[in-house]
Amino acid sequence: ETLHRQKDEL
Amino acid sequence: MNLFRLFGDLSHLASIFILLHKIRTTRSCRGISFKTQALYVAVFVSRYLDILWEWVSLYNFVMKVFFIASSCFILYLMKMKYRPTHDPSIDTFRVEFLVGPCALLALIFNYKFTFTEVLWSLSIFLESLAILPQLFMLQRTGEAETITTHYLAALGAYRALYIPNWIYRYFSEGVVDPIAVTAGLVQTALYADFFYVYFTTVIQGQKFELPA
Repeated sequence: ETLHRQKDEL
Repeated sequence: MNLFRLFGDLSHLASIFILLHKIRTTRSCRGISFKTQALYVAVFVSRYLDILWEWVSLYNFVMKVFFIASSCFILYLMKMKYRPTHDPSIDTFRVEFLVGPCALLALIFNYKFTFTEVLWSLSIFLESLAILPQLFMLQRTGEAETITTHYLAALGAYRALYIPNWIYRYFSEGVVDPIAVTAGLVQTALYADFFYVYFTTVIQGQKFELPA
């Protein structure tokens, strides 16, 4: 899965 | 973490400190849109409330707490301490026209149809448009204090720096976040006109004034 949200981004 | 994102986040931090400095030194929140600041509180609370159930890193945690706390504090300053210096008659952007469509978009575009994921999407869409009442106000008054323009420039730089960050992450990690990228591009584009005037006037030492 390449499309997902980056949980480390603010 | 890459440098683009680090500097983006630092620019975001700087923007908050510039805004606080402006309010403190001029003892006034003149020229600042209360609606934009209220939207940021909604954005940060809805997005960063995940600190309650999700641990990412100390950096992530501290930044999230800071952005929630500082945005609430700014709202307090505007609504209580420096209330008389805020003129609602020029802060007239109709926020309801933003929240409705953003809520609809969040219901359609999200990574999972759960309450927290929809809330996250909503915060992303809302953030991309939250600056509009502020820019609208600027447009109406046609000028701004230099310190206010520095605040806006730092805020705009924050999202602009996230764009090379996403490009970098696409090539180094092979991941894409289409919701954040789309909203981020829109958000950065909204600043284009402001940045043009900022670089051609304020940076050259002149007062920020929009052409009549």
